Amino acid sequence: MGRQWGPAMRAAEQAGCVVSASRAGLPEADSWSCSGVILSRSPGLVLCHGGIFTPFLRAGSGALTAAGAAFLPGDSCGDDLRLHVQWGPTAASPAGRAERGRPGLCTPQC
Amino acid sequence: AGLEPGPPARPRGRPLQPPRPAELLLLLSCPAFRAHFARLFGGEAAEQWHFASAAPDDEVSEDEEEDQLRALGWFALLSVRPGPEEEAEERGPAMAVAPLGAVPKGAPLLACGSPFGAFCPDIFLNTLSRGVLSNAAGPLLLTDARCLPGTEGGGVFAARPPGALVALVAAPLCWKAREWVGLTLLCAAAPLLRAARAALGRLHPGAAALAALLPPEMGAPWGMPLRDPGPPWAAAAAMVECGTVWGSGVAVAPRLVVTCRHVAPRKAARVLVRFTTPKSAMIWGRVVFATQETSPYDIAVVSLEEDLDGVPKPVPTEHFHEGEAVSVVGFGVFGQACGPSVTTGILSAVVQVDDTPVMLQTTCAVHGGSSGGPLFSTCSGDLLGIVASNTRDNNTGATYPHLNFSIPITVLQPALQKYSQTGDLGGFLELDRATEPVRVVWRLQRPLAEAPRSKL
Repeated sequence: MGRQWGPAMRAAEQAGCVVSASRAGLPEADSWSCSGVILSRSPGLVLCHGGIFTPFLRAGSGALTAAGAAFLPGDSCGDDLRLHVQWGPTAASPAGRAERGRPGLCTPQC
Repeated sequence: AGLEPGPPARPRGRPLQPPRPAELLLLLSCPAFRAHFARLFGGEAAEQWHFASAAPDDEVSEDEEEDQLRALGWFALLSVRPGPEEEAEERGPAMAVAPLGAVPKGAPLLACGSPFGAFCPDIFLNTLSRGVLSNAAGPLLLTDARCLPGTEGGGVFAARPPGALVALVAAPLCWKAREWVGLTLLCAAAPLLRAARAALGRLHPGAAALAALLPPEMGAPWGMPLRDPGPPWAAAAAMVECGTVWGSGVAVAPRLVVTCRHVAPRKAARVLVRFTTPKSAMIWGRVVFATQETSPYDIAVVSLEEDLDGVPKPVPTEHFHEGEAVSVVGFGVFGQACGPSVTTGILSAVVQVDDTPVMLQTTCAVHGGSSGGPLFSTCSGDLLGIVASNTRDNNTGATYPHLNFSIPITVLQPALQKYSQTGDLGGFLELDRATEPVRVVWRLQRPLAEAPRSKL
């Protein structure tokens, strides 16, 4: 992709993550998952799609269309909700650093 | 093959961070997004639209589909416990957010999501897809960047402002009348994050401090206009209404609009032409010419009762380059409920008869209602052709938006020029006298190598 996409690609790669929601005590394979955006790293804040939370809503999905509902607090979902977020290497992680350092690699002459 | 997770692999050579536990802070939605969604896709239209991540024919229970529809415009804000690396990182937001309206229709966008979610992140994490902003109704945005189930919540970034977060994916697949539209539904990030700030302020005292961590909206550098006007050629597209039929058209001269015959079939019929940019304008006109049903060129020409002020007239091209980036602008999908949609692709074929281009094919997403609209070269903005149709498989009934046919502007240009200069319609009559090989092309038939020889 052309140079115009450099900043967007870097932002996308740094911010992209995947979020999975599962029930406590059930195998991970029975989870729901979607993509997300890392808004802040430390402390960590992630924004993702709400669709994976409907199975956990205490009042069912009807709570989403209740009149005037613009937001629902976290405890609108049951206590058995388990969330995990996963993302690629970052500038801080050793693997990320190694990648950034690649130009430093050299091919010594034999 | 079934989608079964395989053993962890590192084919993209980048070790992923281990999954981190997270906590749900709140679920939030953008009221304006939901209002526009209800306006465009609710009411009578609801029957036609389908957003579930499965194809219309797949088994999805009605409850499940209803859940998905209810959750479509909802997003979740999570707090994630940082690991040792994140502790070392500087605090604060990782990106900037484009204000609503800063990215115009037709502007390039980059979507980043993980198809199938957490199913196989080694392979699919942060998969990129490129497209443009195809349409916008408040914070409800549409892009023709291809997105798949699992990318819901993924970020969509702009080339300009560079790397700014523009939106999040709300529904990767839209089906209208059981056909895939080829557009992805987005929720603009700026209003969503404003809603998040407001909600955090009402959650509990500790949560309010988190609002400061949310990425800021970009301001315009001093003196710079915030709103990028976008490609000027898109403004030449018009919506054309003739009785109960409507479609698209393009202004080619101060008082002249071209559309398709099946949009404005009757000569002398009164036609209402609407433009939306640079400002909304409605002008009446009359059909001065329409090809016969038997002509392969589905064209009608409308003469307006007044000049088109401020609407750019595109430059007709003289050459076609297969593979070049092209854009279609048309009122398909939403008609007048929304301004024109812009979709992009490439000029996939230029079909010629006797070395003369007689048909253009593109990979842009073209929908019912786009007929008569303009096909532009994305780079130069030159007018390449008039969109005539997309493709329907008569056996299965399926429609293919990304295979479509346009009439090269070079077929029309001599007649348009003559009529603009002298008012003589004679040049258009040639369109009714197209040769048999041209007819064969537009009937999508295979040309006979040579005329069958009589056996008598």
